[in-house]
Amino acid sequence: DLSSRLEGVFKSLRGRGVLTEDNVREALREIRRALLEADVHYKVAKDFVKRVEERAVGQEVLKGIHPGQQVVKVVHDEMVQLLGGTVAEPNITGSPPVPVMVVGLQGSGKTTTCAKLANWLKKKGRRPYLVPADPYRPAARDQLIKLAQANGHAVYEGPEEDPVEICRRGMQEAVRAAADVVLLDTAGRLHVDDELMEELRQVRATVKPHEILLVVDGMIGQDSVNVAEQFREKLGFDGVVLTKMDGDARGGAALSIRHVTGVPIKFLGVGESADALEPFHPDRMASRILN
Amino acid sequence: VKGRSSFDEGMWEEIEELLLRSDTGAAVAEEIVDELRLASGRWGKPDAEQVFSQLRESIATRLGGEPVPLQLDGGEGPAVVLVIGVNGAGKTTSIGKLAARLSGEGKRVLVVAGDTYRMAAMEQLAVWADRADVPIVKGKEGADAAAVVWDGLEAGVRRGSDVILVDTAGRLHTKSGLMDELVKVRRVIEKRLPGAPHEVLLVLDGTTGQNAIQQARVFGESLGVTGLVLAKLDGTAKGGVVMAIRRELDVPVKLIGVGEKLEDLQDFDPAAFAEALAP
Ligand SMILES: Nc1nc2c(ncn2[C@@H]2O[C@H](COP(=O)(O)OP(=O)(O)OP(=O)(O)O)[C@@H](O)[C@H]2O)c(=O)[nH]1
Ligand SMILES: Nc1nc2c(ncn2[C@@H]2O[C@H](COP(=O)(O)OP(=O)(O)OP(=O)(O)O)[C@@H](O)[C@H]2O)c(=O)[nH]1
Ligand SMILES: [Mg+2]
Ligand SMILES: [Mg+2]
Repeated sequence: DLSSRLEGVFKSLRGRGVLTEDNVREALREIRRALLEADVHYKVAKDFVKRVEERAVGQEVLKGIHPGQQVVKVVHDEMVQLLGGTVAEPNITGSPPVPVMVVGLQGSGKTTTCAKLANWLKKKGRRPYLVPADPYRPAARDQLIKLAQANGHAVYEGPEEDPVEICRRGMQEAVRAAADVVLLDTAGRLHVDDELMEELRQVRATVKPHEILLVVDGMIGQDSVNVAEQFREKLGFDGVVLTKMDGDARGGAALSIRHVTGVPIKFLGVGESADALEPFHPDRMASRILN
Repeated sequence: VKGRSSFDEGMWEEIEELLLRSDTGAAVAEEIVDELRLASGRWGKPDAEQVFSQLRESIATRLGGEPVPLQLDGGEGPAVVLVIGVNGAGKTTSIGKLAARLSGEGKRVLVVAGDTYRMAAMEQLAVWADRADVPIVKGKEGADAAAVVWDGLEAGVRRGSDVILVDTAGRLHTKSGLMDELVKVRRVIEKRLPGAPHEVLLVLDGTTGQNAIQQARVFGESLGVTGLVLAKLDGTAKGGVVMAIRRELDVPVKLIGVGEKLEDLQDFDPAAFAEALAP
């Protein structure tokens, strides 16, 4: 882990003097390497390492703690601060039914996440309603309808083929069903597909969501920044769900996306079942990225 | 970097960053830059075009230089292709595309809905089979995957299929119980058809970062992977991690997915890949 990697760098420095630019520089190269291995975007890694340098250089070497560990603490604290800060819950307040749009790249975990959010809402005493607004992917609507039925949630089963129409009718049905939160599952799409990004803007204009969640695959690499920047620019989003975090991907995308867009990670997907959703903990994420 | 006539220190950093943002990872990026620096030392005063041409050659060479075909010769019986990978990578869609391609070449193709777990997985594959105009074998929802695959192979033999494409449920390589299930599926295939599976294709999401190496390692150790399918290369991700995988595990990329339509499947060409990564 990072601690042991930095021990070699500071071999000569135990218990005396100050962390100098020279001995910190070598540590920073190791830190940058570790961040890249963890899939942090290379520009974000560069910025981050600069911030660590500013905080670490000139620090007195503390007694009883290895200088390498001291630098790791600076790195960890800096990362927790970058990842955390604001309380990160979705905005589901407002006159019911409150619409929540769920968007993202193909296969990131949106449909599954909608079922998870419905379970999460039910536990909080809310009445969720699911709308399968993906008419493109084969059996996508079947998938959400089956998930809804398996978990006891109301779901829109109308025949419309246009996503905007599905959402409009879905919202009307949600009112009739006395639901108070509507989860709109959209089709996976590329951030560079202008036509499909425009479609999302039309959905947004139609349902006026209180929350747009960007669902991102936890194993995503450097593309995390392209995706987040484009979704922010072309649509806008209020929170991120990082999925498949029950695997061993380090999840550097969390730092990249937060750093570049300022949007908080709100949940982690941690399994295939509809109960596998956790609130996001900045300190746990920092430990995972720096492992 | 292009459009400069001479090459300076800053350009090496730009090339390293080009590679890093293509998901090659730090180790491969450093190796390539070191290799280029060594080569350029012999050229006297290199220009950007020369360095980039060398860069592309280095990338293509690292990926085997030439396209590698699928092994679809089943001898007396059908050739079996087992398709595996983590959740949402693009397995089911890739099978649909491959079925259409092979069927278009005049082969008798059968697809087997080996994902008996995920909601609407069998229905999804059934739509693709219909689009590709090939028959499909499904089991009941929740049935044992190995049993369905066995039935599928039986059906393929009876029908005289040339190729059997087996879909499996997505699974994270960290879940040992699920990896065991996949090993059982492989054993069933080996038992029913000696020599099978003729291909074990690991589908990777083109946006995946360094975790793809671990996926290839673990799936490779348990199943023996014969080729990679790199899906979703029609986005902005470059899939450079396949160089790290080739370097460590020597597994070739055989196919790439470039969209969500039936025809969006291409042979992997190392030179074209290099061109896209370092234009
Ligand atoms: N292990 C694990 N698997 C997940 C998680 N979230 C989703 N999945 C799986 O990932 C795969 C893709 O999930 P979907 O919900 O279909 O993804 P999607 O974003 O709706 O896909 P498209 O609609 O095609 O864009 C499925 O196999 C899910 O079961 C997670 O947190 N952990
Ligand atoms: N843009 C693009 N999308 C793709 C490509 N291949 C697959 N997809 C999409 O990615 C999503 C997931 O594809 P699936 O075929 O369901 O993936 P899978 O690996 O079978 O997923 P699980 O069975 O849930 O593990 C779907 O929305 C596909 O349309 C590709 O090459 N390009
Ligand atoms: Mg979906
Ligand atoms: Mg599938």
